Amino acid sequence: YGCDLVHDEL
Amino acid sequence: MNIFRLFGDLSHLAAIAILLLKIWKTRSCAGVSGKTQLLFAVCFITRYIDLFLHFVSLYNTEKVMKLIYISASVFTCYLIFFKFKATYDGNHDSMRAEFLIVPAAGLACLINTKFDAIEILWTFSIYLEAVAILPQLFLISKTGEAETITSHYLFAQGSYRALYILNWIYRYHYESHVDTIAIVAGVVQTILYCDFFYLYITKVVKGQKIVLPA
Repeated sequence: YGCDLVHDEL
Repeated sequence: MNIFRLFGDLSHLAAIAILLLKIWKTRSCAGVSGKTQLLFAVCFITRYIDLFLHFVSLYNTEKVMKLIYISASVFTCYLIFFKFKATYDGNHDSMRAEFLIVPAAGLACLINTKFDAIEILWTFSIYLEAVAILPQLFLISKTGEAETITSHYLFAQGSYRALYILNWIYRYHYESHVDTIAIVAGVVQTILYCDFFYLYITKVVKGQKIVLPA
């Protein structure tokens, strides 16, 4: 929750 | 990780290395837009701000890559604006960077996934990266030519996001992963390179130099 938005690309 | 993203990141690293080598070897940044390099440095810092907030041990390549991107782009700016300042072509590097930064910042506040500081910085970084190459393309159109090594730099830089588009198609199909903002910005970014790609493929590959019709 909260950091569910993970941009996992560079 | 898929092959497209791997080669995309390698192409990006190659672009950064080519430019650094060109400036370092020729001890000149003629034909290089300092503004574009500044914008890229801003992109990396705002996108990888998490590195500075909660420092996590460099246990994975991603953290190392982020640090390489930030340090290499800052070092490139140092070379252009300090060490080899005398060779910086300020007159032709005249596109107003504010006209790129302000709209990107405004748009990031309007269209984003979540209205919180880190997410807006990331979104700003994505929008800015899409247009960051414009001062460089503008400088080439003003000088009417591009050194061959600079053309290779641009080709690698343009290919990186083009490969990322293939990566996004792959991830949509196999992982049903979609990051709309990154995809739209990435498509715009790649479209900006189209005429350069055409010139590169038709000229540089045959050993000719890119000379734009004055």
